[in-house]
Amino acid sequence: TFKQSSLNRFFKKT
Amino acid sequence: MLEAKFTEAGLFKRIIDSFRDCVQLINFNCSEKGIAAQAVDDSRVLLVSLSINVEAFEEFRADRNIVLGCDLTNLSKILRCGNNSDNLTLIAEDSPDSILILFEDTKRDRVSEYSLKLMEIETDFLEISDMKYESYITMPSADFAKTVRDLSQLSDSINILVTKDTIKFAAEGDIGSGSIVVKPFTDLDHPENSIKVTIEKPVDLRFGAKYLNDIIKGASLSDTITIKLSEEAPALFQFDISSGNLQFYLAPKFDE
Repeated sequence: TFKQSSLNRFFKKT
Repeated sequence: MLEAKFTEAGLFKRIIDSFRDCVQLINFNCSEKGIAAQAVDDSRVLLVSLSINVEAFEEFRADRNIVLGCDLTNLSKILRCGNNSDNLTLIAEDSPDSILILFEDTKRDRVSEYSLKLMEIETDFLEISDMKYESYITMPSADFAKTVRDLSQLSDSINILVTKDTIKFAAEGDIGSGSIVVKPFTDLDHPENSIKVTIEKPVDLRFGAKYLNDIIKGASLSDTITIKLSEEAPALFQFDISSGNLQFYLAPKFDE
């Protein structure tokens, strides 16, 4: 099964 | 003070129309370099990043950094009041509560003026460091838009598989499956029709069709789209404007 990943996993918040 | 004049209101209208369906609130950051903006959709899957460089404007002046917090639904209501061929000028004070939007029909000496109330929008800014991608595609944006629209009918996911000499878009759903394969080629007479593929490593990625359908709204900005893909990072879909670009970063789906 495929799950949608979130941008939070890849980008740091500033 | 900010004074930013577009020769054609249609350009700014098309830029805003390209992302107003996926994000509602956005801060436009105006500086001596031009206007930049970033926003993430509510599900935090799609990031929109806009930069309009000074050269894209007929006249541009920003004495200091000015933030314009806009509700895009309201902004586009006002943008619809101007004609595409009008000059459009955005005017704001240094710490503005509202922005003045001026349409000028120079042929008819007709000026219309609107004021839009601004909002304070608290958002976190996502830092996108220079990412390394494994595959790069440049292709006609209209072809990409049609591919996405066609395959979305079959599934809520679309696969993009890139190898050295093919790009394969595929979808599989309850009613059946479909795939579209395109190969690189060069059209010397119409370079915008060319398809270019550069790969360091083949990639096979799966994306939510819903988000790709948001992204293809940018096709009205540019004849071509550049897609940068990596197994390890959100994909980048880029539409270039005369000086600047509209970028969409889309987080992939992954196999659990």
